[in-house]
Amino acid sequence: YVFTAGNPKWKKNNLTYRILNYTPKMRQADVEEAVRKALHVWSNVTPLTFQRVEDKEADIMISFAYRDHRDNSPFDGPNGQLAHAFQPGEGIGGDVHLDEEEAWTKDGRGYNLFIVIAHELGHSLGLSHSSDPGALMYPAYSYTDPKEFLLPQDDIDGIQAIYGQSNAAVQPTGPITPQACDPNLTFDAITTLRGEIMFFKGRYMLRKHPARAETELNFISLFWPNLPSGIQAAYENVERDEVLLFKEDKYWVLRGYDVAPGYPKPIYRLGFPKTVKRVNAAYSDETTGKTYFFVADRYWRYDENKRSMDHGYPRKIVSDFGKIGRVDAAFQKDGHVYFFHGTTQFQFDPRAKRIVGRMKSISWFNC
Amino acid sequence: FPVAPETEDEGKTLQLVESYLRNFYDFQRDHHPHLRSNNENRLVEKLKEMQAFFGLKVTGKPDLDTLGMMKKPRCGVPDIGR
Repeated sequence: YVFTAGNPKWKKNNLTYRILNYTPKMRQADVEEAVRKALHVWSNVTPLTFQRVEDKEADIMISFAYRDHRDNSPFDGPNGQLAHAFQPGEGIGGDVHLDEEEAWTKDGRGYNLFIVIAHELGHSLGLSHSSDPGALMYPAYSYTDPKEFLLPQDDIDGIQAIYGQSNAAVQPTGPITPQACDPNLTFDAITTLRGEIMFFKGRYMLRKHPARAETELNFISLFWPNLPSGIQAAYENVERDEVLLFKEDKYWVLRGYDVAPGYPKPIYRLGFPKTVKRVNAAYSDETTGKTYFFVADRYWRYDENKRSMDHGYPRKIVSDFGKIGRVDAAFQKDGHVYFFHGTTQFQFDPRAKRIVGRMKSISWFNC
Repeated sequence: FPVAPETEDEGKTLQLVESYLRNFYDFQRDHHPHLRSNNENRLVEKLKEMQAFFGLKVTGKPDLDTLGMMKKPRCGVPDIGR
């Protein structure tokens, strides 16, 4: 996180705000809800309070503006610059301006008003842009489902460094952006996808292309806004060019790079008993057409051609795969299966039916 | 003569880079044409600053990743300076 140059801050904790005008692209109530929710993002982690006022000057004046709106920072039409705000201070200090020509929405289409206002309020309170790609104060727009939004730890640390902690008995914490070369990095799910490897962690996806040395970090929502964060298992059916993604008792299908319509569906369609509430990991053996699902200390085997579970399952993981413990994530590449358990990765040879290698979880990232 | 597409692209790229760095990285163009190398050096320095901020490879060149980042919708507040 970065403070705005000169460390400006409000000298009081009880601030006022006013919504000067509205965009015709959203219902007024939705605009007000987005503002309220955005202010709560910051009041929830600091002693700050925000009271709405009408018909008089407020500390934070929120308005939609068009091109040159007489603050020396003209907007540029659709896309590009979405909004800007001013550091704490009198007059225009603290004010938030939103580019009227953007496609403002309350969901994943266009630009989510809540996300953008929450970011701009960071400036109104004295924060500058953060270089943490997962931070709310990162300069580039990225969508997160407002229902799932949690203020990242980087932003919490920044705003509390200015205004102190919240008065709540338990201090709120936020998600931390995964670092590819963090030796303590563990994964929720891993799958191949058309020659690349996708490592899922919280609301992020680390993407490893075989021809590129760097690992790319993106929000899952950047590619698939309708997918939830916290994917728990995933596997690729190379023959059908599909990837199946699991969370709790539901699964989605990616066909190519797009979420197929009609999903999510209950995992019970695949033949799991009702006692199974979630899938921990999965991989599919391209040569045999068999897919292996790992749940707690057991696993099921699914026949992709018959599209049904094989008989005689579940079996104990340890009896057929050895001492790999609970499986967090798994994928198959070049004939070997890679099981991830915490920060440990086991390389398993399905023909020899034994573990042939043991590495760190981050071995794929050229650290 | 019609401008060759690559040259036109270069022009657009330079325009994008300069306006991005002017808006968000306090790049000031020097209005003395005879000091062209100065300008280029300053542009490279600012480009490196932007690449370092976004965790991109610091090349000082408008490579694909850098241009991709510059085209992303974003906040209008500068990343450095007031």
